[in-house]
Amino acid sequence: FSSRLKRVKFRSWFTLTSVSLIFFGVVSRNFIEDDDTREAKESQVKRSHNIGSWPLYIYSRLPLNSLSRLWGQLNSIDLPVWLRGPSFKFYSVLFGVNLEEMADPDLTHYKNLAEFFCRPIKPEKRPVDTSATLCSPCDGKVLKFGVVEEDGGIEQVKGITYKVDALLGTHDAPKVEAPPQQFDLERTEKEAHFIDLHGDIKTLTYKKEGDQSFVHPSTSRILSVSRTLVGAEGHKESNKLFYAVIYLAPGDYHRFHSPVEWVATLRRHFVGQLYSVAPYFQRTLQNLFILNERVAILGYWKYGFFSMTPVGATNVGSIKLNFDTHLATNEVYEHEIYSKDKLNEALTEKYKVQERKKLKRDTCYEATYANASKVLHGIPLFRGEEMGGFKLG
Amino acid sequence: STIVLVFEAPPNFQFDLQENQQVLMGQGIGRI
Repeated sequence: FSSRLKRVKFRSWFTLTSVSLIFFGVVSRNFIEDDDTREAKESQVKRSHNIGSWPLYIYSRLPLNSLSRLWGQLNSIDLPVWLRGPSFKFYSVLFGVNLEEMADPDLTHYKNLAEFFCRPIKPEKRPVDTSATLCSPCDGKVLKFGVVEEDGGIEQVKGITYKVDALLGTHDAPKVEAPPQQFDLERTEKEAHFIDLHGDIKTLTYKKEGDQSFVHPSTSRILSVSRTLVGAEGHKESNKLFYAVIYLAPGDYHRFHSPVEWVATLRRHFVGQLYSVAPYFQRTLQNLFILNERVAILGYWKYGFFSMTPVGATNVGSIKLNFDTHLATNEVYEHEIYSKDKLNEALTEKYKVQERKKLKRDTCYEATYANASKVLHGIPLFRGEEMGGFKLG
Repeated sequence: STIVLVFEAPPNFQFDLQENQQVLMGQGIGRI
């Protein structure tokens, strides 16, 4: 009877402690959030979301960014060689990964799940449809597509819309200047390879316009491309604004490629939440794409404005751009990052003071690519060219 | 994760997609 009494006492103590710990955790998170929100208000950025039921409300209070970073760190731990095969196969069965498509089929070559998650695939498995006006930038499911409404609304689901200027930012919205990019395409040659629907390997080469030393058969194409990229046709009054939303499931190939020939002139990194973007949450959390951490890449193509916005989620909080080494999402700026990059001293000095400040939530950090090319005022991106990818955590 | 494309195009641009359709990188999804 006494041992039973002891067990009952222990159980009640354990229950009380854990409930109170959870309760105080949520309350302290509340305080931090209120503090952040007050700060965000100071930067005149509004954060509005309709959370709906209390499970969603509690979900919205979870420290998702920290959980995501922890998830990333856990998955960056190198696995023993003998464990890699079975664990990646288990992951593949769980999430429907097609192992046949991997560029490197040997599972033991992937040190950890983070590496396996952003595995490259064989180019011939993803031929690029050069006859289409627009190609898909990634694998995934098309959740929504259509014409942006007159008032700038994009339909998230029936009855829920968000504004395109809230998603992409506007010229006059409050922003923090990010370090400028240090490269100049005039001095470098840029190549992109892809395989077209006929299985032919195509190489697009970008050199100074007028430089007759282009050497590839598709060169004549690049000249016409750069002429159109510079906007020979450009914006017309009758044009419309279209949108498409593509969801990448955990088992999908998580690198994204350029869907058309366009020029990226600007990047806006919105520091925000990392709610899950699974279809259920897209259906229930209003303004999900406005709240979540995302990187809007803005520019132009032959018909006018063009933008592509990778949006992060809890398990994939990191968004990487191959041509923008300064971009770091879901991270707190550490001044080591800057010094490692060996920007020139004066520049680093100037930013060091700013670095000590933590990344501010609900803030937009903008970097321009204008000095990448004097002719194009941005970075030329070719259809099918890999632009970057999502990483775990 | 998700990717949102927002772009300008002539009025006769048309998606050749269905909602909830699976797509692969490089696949044509729109034509003029």
